[in-house]
Order: sequence, then structure tokens, then C-alpha cells
Amino acid sequence: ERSSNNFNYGAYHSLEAIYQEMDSIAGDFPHLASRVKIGHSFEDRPMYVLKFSTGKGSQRPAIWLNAGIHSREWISQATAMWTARKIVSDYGKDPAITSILKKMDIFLLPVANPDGYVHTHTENRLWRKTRSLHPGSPCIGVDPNRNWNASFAGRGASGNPCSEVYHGPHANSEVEVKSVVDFIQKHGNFKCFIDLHSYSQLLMYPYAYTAKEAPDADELDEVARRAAKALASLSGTQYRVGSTATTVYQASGSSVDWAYDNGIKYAFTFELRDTGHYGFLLPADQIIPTAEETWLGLKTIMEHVRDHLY
Amino acid sequence: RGKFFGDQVFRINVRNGDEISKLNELVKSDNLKLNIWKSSCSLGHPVDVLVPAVSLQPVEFFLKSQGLDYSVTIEDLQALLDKEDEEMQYNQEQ
Repeated sequence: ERSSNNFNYGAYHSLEAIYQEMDSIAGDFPHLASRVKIGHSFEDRPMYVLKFSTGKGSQRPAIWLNAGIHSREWISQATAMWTARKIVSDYGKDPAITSILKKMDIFLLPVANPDGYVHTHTENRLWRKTRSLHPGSPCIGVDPNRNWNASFAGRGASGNPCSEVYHGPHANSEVEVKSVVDFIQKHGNFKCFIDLHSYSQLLMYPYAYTAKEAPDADELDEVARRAAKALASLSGTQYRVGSTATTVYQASGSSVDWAYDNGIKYAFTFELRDTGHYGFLLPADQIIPTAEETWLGLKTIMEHVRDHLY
Repeated sequence: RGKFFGDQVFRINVRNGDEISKLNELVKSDNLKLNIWKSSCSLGHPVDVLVPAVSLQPVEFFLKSQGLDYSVTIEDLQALLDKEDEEMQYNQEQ
């Protein structure tokens, strides 16, 4: 276990504890990591990313690692936190991450839906959406992964505020989504966007909103298969690989499709453990094994991006 | 925090288009308060649904009467949630 002070990476944590540990990582590794506020949530909680950078300048080629956009998928936020510690621990020791960070910055957003995450700890463990209000409807929240401007309000999303896949009144209506979109567009030099979800053990690439093949599908499929193979090498966890629309279902308004359509070629979605035995309630003793294997997949993708900058 | 006493998660295997439409009919009935955990539009890939305790009987009746193949993947959701809570409490004490 990688514990610093009293943060147990093999356990689930409150939003406050996660934010504190992000601060602690930035404090422990000031020349590599910094905690950056990129916006706030509907209920006015800060949204923090950890920026890992070894170079000067604000527009280095960059990788975005997104987690926790669906709040009940706890292994996603937990894996992101383990990954943050792994990056700072291994920089200067592991050749791969050291060379990646020599060339690129990495931005890690462990909790993309802070209000939803707090709600899973306080009211409803199985909450998925944001917590925004809809005048005229008793129902709360938008599915933040149907709210991006990628065939917004198309198939696989609902216009009903009470639906779990409600796309929202308009694209980027959720301040949590708009904060990320604005940050990435302002930066302008992101080459990779990876969104961590659970569960089903899938590694997918665009498109979700159409069954049509993405222009880079062959390359993305090859990279994804190599990543899934690396992931499986640790403890045999099997992943299925393919485009989202053909692997699970068509879904409009997703983060990864938005990234791809906005020039970020290396765009992937992970659905982490498991295949349904525990579903969203993956026991805490599987956090570190899940994070360790996921890291091997992430590293494979990031190395490919490092070697194929465009 | 809200409780899920008696709630279960069903895994429903749909084998053809007809079964998909039957499942959609089931999922759309508001009064059952079903919550889709994992959906899938491709045949051969199961759909996971959280079934509240009060809807167990009608849902099972529907699935059996329509010949839909299903299994219970989580029999006692609240027990898993309680265990998760205990682990978090323990960790915080640590």
C-alpha cells in the first residue's frame, strides 16, 4: 500500500479526504505536482486537478485523466488517487513515466462530479448524476456523460429529467462539464483524454454516438488491445476492447467522443472491475489490485501517445 | 443514508430483439422503480438491474411469464453497503 501520512490508498474516502490527499501530494512533490482549481460544482464545491509537469510553459502536449464522472463508480475515483501517488512515486525511477513526463504534462481529475460523490456518501450510495435542479421537475441531476457537445441529445440519452441518462437542458449545461471543457479548450494542446468508469472491464474508443467507424479506429483499436494485454498481464483480468457503440451501446454526449471530435486523438474509456459480481460496490480490498493493473494499461496508452505526438 | 433493505440486482440475458423490447417494457414501468446498472444493446451481453424489494415479486413474475432468462447477482445489496460502511469507519479510525 502506498500510504502517505494517513491516507490509505486501499480504502474508499470522502471528498474532503481526497482533496486533502491531493494537497498532500502536491506538497510532498512541489517540483512535479500542483493542485489546480479548474472550477466549481453546482453546489459550489471546488473542482481540483493534479497537474504533473516537469517542464516550463503552459502549453506542453498534455494528457487528461478523468475519473468519477458517475459518482457511484467509486473504484474510478479510488484508482485515480492511487494513480496520482504512483506517478509522483515512480517519476525518476520508472523509465516510462519519467520519459512521458519529460515530454508531456499529465492532468488528473479524480472527482469530476463532486456533488454526486458527496451525495453517495451522505444520502444515496447509488447516485450517478450531478445534483443540478430542474425548474418544473421534482427530479435532480443530469448524467454528466450525456452532457458533452458530441451529438448532444442523440441516441442513448433521455430528455426526461427523471431519467438516469438525462442529457440536460443543453450541452455543457452542467458546470462540472463546462469547467473541464473550458480548461481543455483554453489549454489547446491536449493529445489524450482517458475517462475511468466502472464496471464491466472494457476498454473502448470513439465513437459512442454512432456505429460509424472513427477515422483513427484502427490505431486506437491496436493501442487499446496492447493496453488490455498489459493490464491482463498482472493478474489475468480480462478486458473486452472495441468502440463504445459496438461494444456496449450507442450513447450521445459522452466526454470521450467530445474529446475526439475536438482534435484529441487518443481518447479512451475504461470500464474498470468487475463484471457484475459486486458491480458498483467493489470491495475496498480490490482497489489496489485494480489500480495496479489499470496503471499498466494507462502506461501503455501514454507511452504510445508520447511516441506519436501530432 | 438511504437504505436498500431487500433490494437485489438481477442480471437479465436477452437473446433476441423480441426479448429486448420486452425488457424495455419492464424497465419503462415507472411504478417498479427499477434502476439500470448496466445496459447493453448488443445481444449476448446482459443487462443488470437494481430491483427494489417491493418490486421483486412482480418483476420475477414478468420475467418468468415472458420466458426471460435471469439470475440474481446481488442477493443482499444492503449487506454489501453495510460492509462498505464498516470498512470506511474502520479506515477512518485507523
